[in-house]
Order: sequence, then structure tokens, then C-alpha cells
Amino acid sequence: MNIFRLAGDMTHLASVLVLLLKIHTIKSCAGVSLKTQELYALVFATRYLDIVTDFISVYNTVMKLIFLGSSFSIVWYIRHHRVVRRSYDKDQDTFRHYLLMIPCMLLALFVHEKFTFKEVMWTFSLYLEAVAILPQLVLLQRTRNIDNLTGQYVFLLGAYRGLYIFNWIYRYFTEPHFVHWITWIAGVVQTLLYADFFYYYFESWKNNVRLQLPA
Amino acid sequence: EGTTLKHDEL
Repeated sequence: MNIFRLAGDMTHLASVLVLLLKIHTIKSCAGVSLKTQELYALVFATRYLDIVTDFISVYNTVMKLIFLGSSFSIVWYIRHHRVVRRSYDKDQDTFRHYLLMIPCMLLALFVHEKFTFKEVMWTFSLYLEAVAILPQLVLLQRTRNIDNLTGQYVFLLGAYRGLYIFNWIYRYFTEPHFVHWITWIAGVVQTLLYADFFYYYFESWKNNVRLQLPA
Repeated sequence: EGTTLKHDEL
């Protein structure tokens, strides 16, 4: 475990807590894409299949449980909570996220490190996570006013994988045979998808104005 | 090599 990876995991944890805080305290999911939350629940469900078979560390298992539990409970809140679901903007959250799953699954069936069920599902989760933010970014461009918590959520979610890139560089130079091209490329693509959001996020922060993405 | 692919990252 290196500082970049720990920082990445803590940033990821913070993004999830910010979103749970928003939904649980102000009972609103305005500006939050249910599609992205569903994709993330699927990402964790397919990535952590080894939670019972491969014990890495207490930290690893606890974090997996937190990400699984939080992503599924956020989906439940938005879909079923009698107050929260009223603030869900289903007319704006129209990204056809099924169209993201199919190519990711096909790609995982052809490009993976080992052709086993768990490994293909793990690879699928990497490809899916890379594009999972798209429904949320599309929704942000449609909803004019982005509230602070949603903006912070997306920022932290994008930053965590960016920190992981430093972690991969660090591990590449410190551990022999640490080469995971698929993870690296998926991680870079994922982070690049946030590039324009990061730009407007910093602009709004620098000029101390409300975050607004161009239509 | 027979090492099972262990994914130690989240």
C-alpha cells in the first residue's frame, strides 16, 4: 500500500460519503444520475466477486463492503425512498446506460488477462467503471444549477482514479513484474473523461462562481 | 506461471 493508493481510496470513500450525506440528510437526489449509481453498483458487484474467496487484508475487505453497501443503498434511496425518489429527475436522466454495458462486456470477453469467469467479470467492471460517469456528466450539462455537494461528489469520484494512476506508476517502478495494461488504460480513459469537468470545476472554484457546464 | 491473478487493489 502506498500513499497514492491510500489517498485514492480515501478520496473514493469521501465521494461516496458526500453523496450519502446529501441524499440522507437533505433527502434529495436532485442532479444525481440514478443511471450512474446503478452502473457503479454493477461495477462493484462484478469487481468484488472475490470478496469471499481471496482475502487480501482487513482494510481491503472492509472497503469492499463499504463500496458495495453504499452503492446499493444509494440506488435503493433514489428508487424507493418515498421522499428522495420525488427529487429524482427521470426525464433528464435519460442516458441509455445499457448501451454502455454491452460493449464493455463484449470487450471483456475479448480483451482480458485470463479467460475465467471471475477475471472476465473483473475486467468488465474496469471497462464499465471507465464510462460509468457519462450519464452523470450528461445530466450535469442538462441541469443548469449544480449544487455544491453534487459537484464535490463528481470531483472526488474523478480524482480517486487519477490518484490511482500515480499509484500504478509508483508500483511499476518499485515492484518487479507489476504490469497491468488493461487496468492502466481503463484508468487513464476514465480520468480523461473528467478532464472538462475538472476544468470547469476549477474555473468556478477560482472565480468563486457557481459551477455551470456548457450545454 | 501458475500464480492466481490476485487483485489487491479496489
